[in-house]
Amino acid sequence: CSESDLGPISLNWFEELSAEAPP
Amino acid sequence: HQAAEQLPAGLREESLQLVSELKDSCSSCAVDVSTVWWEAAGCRELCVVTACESSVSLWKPLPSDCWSKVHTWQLAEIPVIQILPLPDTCNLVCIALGELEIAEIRLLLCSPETDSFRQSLVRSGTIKAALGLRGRRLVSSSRPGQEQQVEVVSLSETGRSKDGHTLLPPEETVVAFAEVEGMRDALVGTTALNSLVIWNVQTGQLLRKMHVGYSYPAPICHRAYSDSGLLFVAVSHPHGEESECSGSPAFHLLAFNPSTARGKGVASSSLPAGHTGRQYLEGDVKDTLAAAVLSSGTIAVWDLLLGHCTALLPPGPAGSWALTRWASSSSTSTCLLAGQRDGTVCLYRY
Repeated sequence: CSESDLGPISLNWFEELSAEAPP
Repeated sequence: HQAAEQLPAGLREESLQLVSELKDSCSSCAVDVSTVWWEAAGCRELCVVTACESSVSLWKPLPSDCWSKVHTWQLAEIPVIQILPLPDTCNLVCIALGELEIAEIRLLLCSPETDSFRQSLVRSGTIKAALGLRGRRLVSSSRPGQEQQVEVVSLSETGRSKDGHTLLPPEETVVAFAEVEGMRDALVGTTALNSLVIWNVQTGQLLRKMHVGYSYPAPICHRAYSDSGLLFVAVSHPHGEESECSGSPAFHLLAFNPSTARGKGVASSSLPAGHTGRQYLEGDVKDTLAAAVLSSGTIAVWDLLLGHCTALLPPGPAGSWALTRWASSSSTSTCLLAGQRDGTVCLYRY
């Protein structure tokens, strides 16, 4: 799996999505 | 038998070695088997739990690979349909009762104060899916009305449910849950409409809903882990049916990028040769290994990374296999539990 398949990858996806998602 | 013969020579015999056998003489139909850590008189042992429709039994190991029944809990009013293992938990067995759907979740335990075996009710209602989580917690999805409820409850050592909180539900019905290994607060679920959802269990936030794709029909998530910024999910397809594009899928390992909500298949594990066509699979995943009972009564084991079947256990002289579960590890070896409807459970070293 690569970024060309799945888009930019972030190691901190969980923290970033938690900061963005509605409470 | 034909399929087993098509595996490389000696694979079946070398891959699964019969270690021991126990037989529950309960009169009703065997429905599930699992393992639980149980401590008594200062001795902590990995015990086997067998469930019939009307009772659940706890078995402790004896020397020479024998098993002794410690206790049987009677559950006469509603049939037992599933054992819900609680990871990292000792002296607690969680079970689901119901008909086609879960109507009750109960805890079976031995009271430390009185040293007596008892049971307690955790939840009741029309429950679609439930999973025991690390840290003595339980998540379940239900639809009391139009609105779906996804609830996490913490369980005390004495079997009482402590503080509970809800997770933001997706519109689609959640049919299975899996904890994300290595991430205490991350939980995933698969839905009836082929989606994968991610929650933050601590805050209750619904972080992402991602479409799994119609190439992976009716997925049941079994295991999830995060690696290098990607979320890997092992799913099974209980109603496996041959299709032109994907053959006869049994399990898939899928990779998702939660940041972009894009996903793709990594490896596909198909039904072994001779077992194609419409199937109902009852399966379990541990690490990279998957096991399932096929409609023929044969148990198949797959390596999910290699994407192929590594062992087959055909029906024995006593009849077809009905259940299979991976045991919790008590050592470095991997153990497969295989059960028949008459209550016979065989332990195989893989």
